Amino acid sequence: FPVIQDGLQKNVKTVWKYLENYYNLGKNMQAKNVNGKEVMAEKLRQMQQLFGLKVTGNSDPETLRAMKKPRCGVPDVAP
Amino acid sequence: YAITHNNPRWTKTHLTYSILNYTPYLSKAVVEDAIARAFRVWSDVTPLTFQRVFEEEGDIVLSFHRGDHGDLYTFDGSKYHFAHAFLPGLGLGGNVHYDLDQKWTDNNEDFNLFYVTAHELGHSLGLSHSNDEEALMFPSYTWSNKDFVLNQDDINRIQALYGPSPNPIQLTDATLDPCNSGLTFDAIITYRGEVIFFKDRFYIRVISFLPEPLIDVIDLTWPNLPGKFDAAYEVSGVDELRFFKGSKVWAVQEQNVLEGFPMDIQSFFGFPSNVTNIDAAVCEEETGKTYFFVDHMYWRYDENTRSMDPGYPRLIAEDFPGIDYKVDDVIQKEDNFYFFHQSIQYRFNLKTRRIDDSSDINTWFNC
Repeated sequence: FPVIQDGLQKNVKTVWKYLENYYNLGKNMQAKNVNGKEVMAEKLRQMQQLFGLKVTGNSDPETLRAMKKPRCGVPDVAP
Repeated sequence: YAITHNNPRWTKTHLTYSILNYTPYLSKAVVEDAIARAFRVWSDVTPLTFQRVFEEEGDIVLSFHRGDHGDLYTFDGSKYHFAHAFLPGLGLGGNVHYDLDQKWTDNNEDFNLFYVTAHELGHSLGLSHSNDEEALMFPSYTWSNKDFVLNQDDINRIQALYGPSPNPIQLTDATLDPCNSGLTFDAIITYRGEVIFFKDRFYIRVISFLPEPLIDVIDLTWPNLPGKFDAAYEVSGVDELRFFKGSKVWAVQEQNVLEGFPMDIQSFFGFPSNVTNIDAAVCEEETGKTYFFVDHMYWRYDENTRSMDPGYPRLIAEDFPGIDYKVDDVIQKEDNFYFFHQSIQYRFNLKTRRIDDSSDINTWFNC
């Protein structure tokens, strides 16, 4: 995943799981002919925008910190 | 305002709720009180009314669950997902689920049941998450104190769905009584000759030619400010107000927050990183020097050069003899600094460098 800057497997899982749970990543990835990297980067941008973070499309440390905070289980985008 | 997909909302204004079970960490009475208060958060600002029912299932059912509990949102006992709710509708619609394995509290420790319930009920009523970090509907858990005030963003969004309350909270004596002895304020400023006192979501204006002070809501005048400030001051030279909350500063001209704000006080003023909030601030009109009070120390900032003066911080009590207490607020009127500590004010003469009067704070309000 080139969108994962530090390449740590644990962080990849955290980001993937977070975007899957709260940003419909899995469903959007099921669509045919999608560019996986671009979908994930787009989801990251959505998340960064909502949380008032710098919108990079990358899972930078600030984004990871925000993802590790306790949160409500309701998705941030409509399913 | 952004609401959820297809804008689901309840079509009736009187809703019932039922509590299916309880957390072992709190007494039933505490749980019931927290839930009732959470409903009031929303009924205070909308035409919605809520009634608890016992014999039947309410429109909104609140319940505690462990692990996989039959919906798509499995709990795992981790702090990353402790509750969820469903949008308005039949069956599961509107229901609130809490993770049974979380330690639910009625204090500042994780997770405060009242705060989480108020947030989840926002979903039950049709709201999605907000991108306003100060809002109740921000997705991350941000509870830090008991003094809960519903954010204007939440009010705007819920009123976009249901309209305003027919009985809005009245700005009466019951809400904020300026003549109440023992009254304290979050921040006090001078502004174009008036003195303005801030308390929670309200402010009181003292206008010299009016016999009584005026009380208003901060959000109505400054909708882009967070409210419940730590400190504020006027820079009369540039007709600017600056408001502080935590380590952030908002610069304001009239009703508008200036572009680029809020900013960190460290980067804007040059505070060291260990200064994370300001108790009080005042700009001396004649010199353009701003005094920032933090615990028992103060810093001096030059508004003209936009830099901290060297040699600071210094002890407050050393340079302002008699000010031995933590400073809550400070303003300047003529040749005096008025230092406020709890409900008492001390008039400090800047020429003689001594306190020449002290009185109750509500002497400002012609009580």
